Amino acid sequence: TLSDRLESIFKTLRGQGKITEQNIKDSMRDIRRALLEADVNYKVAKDFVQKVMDRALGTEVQNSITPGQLIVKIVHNELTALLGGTSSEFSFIGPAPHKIMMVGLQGSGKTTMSAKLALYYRKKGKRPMLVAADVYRPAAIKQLEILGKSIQVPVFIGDQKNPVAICREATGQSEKEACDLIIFDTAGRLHVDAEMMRELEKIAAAEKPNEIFFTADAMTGQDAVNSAIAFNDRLNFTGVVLTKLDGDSRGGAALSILAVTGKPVRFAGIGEKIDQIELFHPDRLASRILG
Amino acid sequence: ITFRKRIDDNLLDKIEEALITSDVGVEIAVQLIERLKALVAENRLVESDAILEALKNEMAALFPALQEKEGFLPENGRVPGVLLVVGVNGSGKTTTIGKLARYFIRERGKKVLLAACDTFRAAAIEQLTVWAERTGCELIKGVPGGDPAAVAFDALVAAINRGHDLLIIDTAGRLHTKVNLMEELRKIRQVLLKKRPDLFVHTLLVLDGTTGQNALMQAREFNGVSDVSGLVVTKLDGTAKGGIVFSICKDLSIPVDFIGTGEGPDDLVPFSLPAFIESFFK
Ligand SMILES: Nc1nc2c(ncn2[C@@H]2O[C@H](COP(=O)(O)OP(=O)(O)OP(=O)(O)O)[C@@H](O)[C@H]2O)c(=O)[nH]1
Ligand SMILES: Nc1nc2c(ncn2[C@@H]2O[C@H](COP(=O)(O)OP(=O)(O)OP(=O)(O)O)[C@@H](O)[C@H]2O)c(=O)[nH]1
Ligand SMILES: [Mg+2]
Ligand SMILES: [Mg+2]
Repeated sequence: TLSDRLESIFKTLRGQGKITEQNIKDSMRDIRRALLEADVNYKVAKDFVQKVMDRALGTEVQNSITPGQLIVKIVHNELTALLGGTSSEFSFIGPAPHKIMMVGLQGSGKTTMSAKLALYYRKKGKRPMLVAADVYRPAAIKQLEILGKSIQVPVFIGDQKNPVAICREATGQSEKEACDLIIFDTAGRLHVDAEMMRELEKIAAAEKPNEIFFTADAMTGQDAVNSAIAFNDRLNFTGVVLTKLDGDSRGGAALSILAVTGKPVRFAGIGEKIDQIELFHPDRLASRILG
Repeated sequence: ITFRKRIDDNLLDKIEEALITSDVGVEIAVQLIERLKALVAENRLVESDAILEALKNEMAALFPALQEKEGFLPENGRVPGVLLVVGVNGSGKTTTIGKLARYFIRERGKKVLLAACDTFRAAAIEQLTVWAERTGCELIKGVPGGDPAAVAFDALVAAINRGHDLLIIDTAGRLHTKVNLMEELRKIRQVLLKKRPDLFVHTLLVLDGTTGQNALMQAREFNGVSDVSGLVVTKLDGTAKGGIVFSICKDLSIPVDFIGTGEGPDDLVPFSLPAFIESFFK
């Protein structure tokens, strides 16, 4: 782990005399490398390490008996703060019905997460409705239909081929069904697909969702910043959900996305089953990134 | 990137950044930078304009195994050949199978059979059914929740009896950290080989092109239970570069067979190492 690595480096250095400022600066290389190996974006890692170095130089690191451990503690605290501090339940503002719009790249876990959020809020006493707005992927509508049925949540399936129209129709229908939470599942798309991004803008403009959740796969690498910036520029999303955290990817993409968009991570997908969702814990991800 | 200056640390830093942001990984980026430094020291690289060419040559030289040397399929009439398609959740397996069916039917004139061995995920069988209809090939399926190995077995029997050239098996996405799911995959492969010990089974690991360093972990684990023969890297029509294949090649010598460039049946390109390296510096 990074902690072990830094400890052994400083042990050697201390054996040679007092820890110097240069020693601390040099140790930043190991921190940067650990972050890159954890998939933190190149520029984000550089900026982050600079922050850490400023902190480390201003503290008792040089006089500490365990300088390596102290530096790692500083890194962990900085990471946790950047990732959102203490995990917090967030609540919807304004009157019902509240709307959540799921967006993101292909295969990131939007459809599954839509169902997970529906169950999560149903357990909290809300009356959710799922909206199948992916008309492109083969059997996408069927997939959401099956998931909705398994948790007794109604799934709106329009007879239109146009996702914008489907979402409009769904909102009208939700009033009849007295649903107080509408979750729009949209098709996966590339941030460089202008037409598909335009479609999302149209849906967001018409529905004015309370929350637009950018769904990101926890195993995403350096490209995370590109898609996050593009989706944020176009949609000004309100939050991020991180999926497949039940794997062993370090999850550095989450730090990158937070650093470049400033938007909070709200939920974590921790499995394939519909109940495998939890509130995001920044400190847990910080430990995971550090390895 | 434009290189209109002398080769100095600043230039090498820019190259390091380009490599790392392509998901090549720190170790390989450092290795390539060291090679460039050595060339400069030996005076074999002087002009900064030449550095890009030198880098491309180094990338090709370090990883020749990336380009599949033998044919992708058994050409000696050893039919049916089997493509076992595996990978983590959402990487693009089912879509890739649709594209492979299109490719082998239309470009290679093969008789293809598909097997829907993802019996777990909602509408997985329906999804593959659409692809079978789209590309005009038969599909063997079981019931949702059924045993995938049993479906695989039935599909192999059907492929043998009906004289198919190629059987392509779709499996459920699975994280390589889930031991029971990885064992299920091992069992699928064993069932096929038990039925016909000399069966040509080419295991294709489908990797999402946006994946970071975790791809190496995935490749190691999937290789451990199903002997990965080749990679397909999907979603390279986005901005991701797919640089993780270099580490996988270095560690496991697994070649890349195809890259996925979109969501339609024709969006599959046979891998070319020079073209792939070119794409890094676009
Ligand atoms: N292990 C694990 N698998 C997940 C998680 N979330 C989603 N998945 C799986 O990831 C795969 C893709 O999920 P989908 O919900 O279809 O993804 P999507 O974003 O809707 O995909 P598109 O609509 O094609 O863009 C499926 O196999 C899911 O079961 C998670 O938190 N953990
Ligand atoms: N842009 C792009 N999208 C792709 C590509 N390959 C697959 N996709 C999309 O990625 C999403 C997931 O594809 P699937 O084929 O369902 O992936 P999978 O690996 O079978 O997923 P699971 O079975 O749930 O593990 C779908 O929206 C596909 O259309 C590609 O090369 N480019
Ligand atoms: Mg979906
Ligand atoms: Mg699939």
